[in-house]
Amino acid sequence: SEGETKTYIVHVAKSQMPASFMSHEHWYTSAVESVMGEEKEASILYDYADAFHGFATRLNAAQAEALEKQEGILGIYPETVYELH
Amino acid sequence: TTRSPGFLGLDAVASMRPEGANMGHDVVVGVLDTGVWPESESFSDHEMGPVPAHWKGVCEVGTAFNSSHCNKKLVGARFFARGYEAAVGPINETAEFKSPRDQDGHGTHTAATAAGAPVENASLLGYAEGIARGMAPKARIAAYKVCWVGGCFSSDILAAIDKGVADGVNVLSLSLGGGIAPYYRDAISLGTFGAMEKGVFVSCSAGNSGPDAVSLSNVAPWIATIGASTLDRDFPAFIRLGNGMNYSGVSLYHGRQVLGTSVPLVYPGANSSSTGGSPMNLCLAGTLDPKTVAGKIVVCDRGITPRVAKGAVVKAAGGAGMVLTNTEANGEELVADCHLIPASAVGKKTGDVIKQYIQSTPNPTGTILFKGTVLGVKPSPVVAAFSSRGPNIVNPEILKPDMIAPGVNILAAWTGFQGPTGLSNDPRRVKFNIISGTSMSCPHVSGIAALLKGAHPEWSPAAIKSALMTTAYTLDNTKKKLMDAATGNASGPFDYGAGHVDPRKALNPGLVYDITAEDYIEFLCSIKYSPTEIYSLAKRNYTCRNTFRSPGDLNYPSISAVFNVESNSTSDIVVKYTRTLTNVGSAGSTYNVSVAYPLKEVSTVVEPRVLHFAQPNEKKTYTITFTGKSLPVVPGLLVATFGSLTWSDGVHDVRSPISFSW
Repeated sequence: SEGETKTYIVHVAKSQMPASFMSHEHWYTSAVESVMGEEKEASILYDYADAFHGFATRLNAAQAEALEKQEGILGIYPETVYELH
Repeated sequence: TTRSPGFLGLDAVASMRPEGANMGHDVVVGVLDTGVWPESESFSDHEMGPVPAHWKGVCEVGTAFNSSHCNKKLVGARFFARGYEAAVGPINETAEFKSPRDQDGHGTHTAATAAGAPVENASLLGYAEGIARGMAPKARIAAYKVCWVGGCFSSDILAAIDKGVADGVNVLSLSLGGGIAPYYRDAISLGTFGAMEKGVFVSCSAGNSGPDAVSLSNVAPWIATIGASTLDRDFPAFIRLGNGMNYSGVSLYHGRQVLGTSVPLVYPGANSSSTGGSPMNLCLAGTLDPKTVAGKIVVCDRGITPRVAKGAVVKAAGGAGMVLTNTEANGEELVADCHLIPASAVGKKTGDVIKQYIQSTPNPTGTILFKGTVLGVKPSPVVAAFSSRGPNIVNPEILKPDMIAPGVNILAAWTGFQGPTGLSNDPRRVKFNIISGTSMSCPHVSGIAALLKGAHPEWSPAAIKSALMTTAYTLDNTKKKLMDAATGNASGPFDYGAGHVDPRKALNPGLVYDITAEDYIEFLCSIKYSPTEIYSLAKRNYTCRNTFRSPGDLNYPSISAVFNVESNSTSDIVVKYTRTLTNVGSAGSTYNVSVAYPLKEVSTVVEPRVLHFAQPNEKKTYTITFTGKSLPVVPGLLVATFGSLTWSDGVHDVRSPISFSW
């Protein structure tokens, strides 16, 4: 449903971090909290920094859509489950 | 593993100077899996030198796991559960280790296969006995636990790859996969692109969805996609019927209940309807009537539930033994299991004969005779029926899988937490287990890649993959084309890619097809990814130079010519690719080309036909032009045929498989 919270992997353009932020972690947290409305506490599961730039967070579909429109956000994709071979 | 080092010729590699001497001792293999059982002797650091200076990883503390569980062999162990817990709830630490500790066994098996230390007298209850060792026994292991009881979540996988790269792994081994997705949406493709940029070789399992076509996973060109094949080893268990006939099956059963005399034989599915019928033939839980099966050997068909679970169902119903029969999906491929009761797995043809006997005989009887371990099986290797197959639906211009390696009935280290069947009612605990899958073939290649990295530290991940692919072989130990277990017929590049890995030759390939990170980005441009999608992978703004005419221009060690047929067109279709070879052999070497191709459908021109390399590391470029006939193909239906291109200097044969698709 619309309100269901899921994990999303958020792709970011690190170089586009607004100058007002001290660190990428602050930027990610602020970006997520800005789309969360009443629920202000962002849940950043992972901050990816070496092989990939971005983070994983918990959002509902509307929040994900709003976050995707923010500057520096390249894409948002829901979590998928893999299996052992 | 036992047997596969010898089967791969690795016993001889150690004596190869200078290539084989290093044995990968400065190389760290990161294994993303179910964790590790650190007490296994396969992770002993006996006679290991100091941990490589570049290593920054740690041993994370958690349930039943602390920093002292790491050593100079197991140099790192981490776990990634935030995505899993966010999705399914907090881990119940009384039921699941919230730590790098492996309760499943799969991760211990794969890690040991890649780089486990030698262990003498290894076996599974006497089966497959020998010295068990990883492919790179001097290399280091870093275990990244990303798979939990409820699955392997993409956010955790991406975090493990990210951390592995930061820790300094040189090789990443991933025996897991998901569905097909664009590279910018797939966590494994995304993360491993970044790993490749940092010089990390990535090996992934191709999947176990064979023999269906178009069943591959992990097909990004910066990944080595590994299919599975058999060793020259078998575990025969014969079924002797009351009519005196003997039939061959396989089994890893070991116990007191060896069936010496004939007992009644029953097929619960005998009265199934032809439209699928009763589930009794599948021996699902609760479907067997003890009155019908008690004291008898029960014939069960494969499907729906795990093979070993069927044995447990038969045992619970009082059955004396089980014959597990393949169906159409598995053909004649035999996968051995460590059943809880006397049991033998048989191919479909044998299964049909046994069922026919049961149905046509008033009092059918039989027995199972276990013959232990047999070596020198011919033909081998054989492509496993379950190994996923091409073509590569994401980018048909990149031929996948890349190669095959041993993945059937592989013995390697096991968890101390559960028995060899993985069933909760299996009380046995074993140090080694025998299991099958492309999960098992992948770490074979990861370990061999570690050997190559140790021998040639300057080689890029693409150069290592090229060396592995261009030296792979396509003839079995009877000198015939590699057979497909699914059909009993010859297999092809959509089944085995470049062929079966040959480590000895890969150490000294002569020439390699190298690929830079920027080449891969140009490849992304050629498949029309948007600037944003490219940014996600490349982590930077990139202006496409459009140096590739098509994705097939990527300097890949295999070649896939795709003839896009326009409806009603009768004119020939021309596909032209450029390739660049780098001399990693000696100075002053001259290579001549030969091309094998299907003369009826294609003509092929290579220019130039001779390449002379005056110096090591010199690069030479050639073009290959394919002219395909306009075949009357059905829209949406792929027609394929195969060939190969080989550059030879008389010592090295640098071979590329070619697929032609309309």
